[in-house]
Amino acid sequence: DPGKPGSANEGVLANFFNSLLSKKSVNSPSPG
Amino acid sequence: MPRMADDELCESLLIWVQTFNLDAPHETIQDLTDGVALGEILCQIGSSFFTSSWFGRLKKDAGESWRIRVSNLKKVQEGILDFYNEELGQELTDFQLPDLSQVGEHANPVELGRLLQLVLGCAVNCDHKEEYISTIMGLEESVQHVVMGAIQELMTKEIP
Repeated sequence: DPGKPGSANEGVLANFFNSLLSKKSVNSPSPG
Repeated sequence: MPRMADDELCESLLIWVQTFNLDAPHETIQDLTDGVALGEILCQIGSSFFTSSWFGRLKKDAGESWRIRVSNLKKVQEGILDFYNEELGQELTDFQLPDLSQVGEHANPVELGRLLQLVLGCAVNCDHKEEYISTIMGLEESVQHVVMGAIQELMTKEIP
């Protein structure tokens, strides 16, 4: 059920946006 | 990816646009057809690239003139594509660019949706993308789903 909190759909969305957050920006300074 | 209704993209991205604090009206599709609100959003996304000088090139008094609206929209789209190339180091290949005449003359939601999709791509790839992505994650799930689809489509067109 896409509208149900905690649904598989919610997990898919969270996974997608979290992976987007962890993707390095082109202009991000390199670590170290 | 499931096919979405033609204007679903525009409707969902219009909801996303409401999360920005803008001087220009941005509540309706018609509000966005002069490119001014979109220009303001771009200035927030990439202030060093979309400067006040760049924003100053957009005419703020389009009124009933669809020609001025289309002219503004062309500057906005050109700026977005330059931002992709020069700031993000990416090139969009095979992405069907919006028909800006349809946006400026007829407030076509399908074509405006594609322009908003490009703005979204700038937001989720910029160097402070975290704030935009976090905001998106706070939107209604159905909106998030459409936004995710729009970003995924862009990702398939991006060539570093």
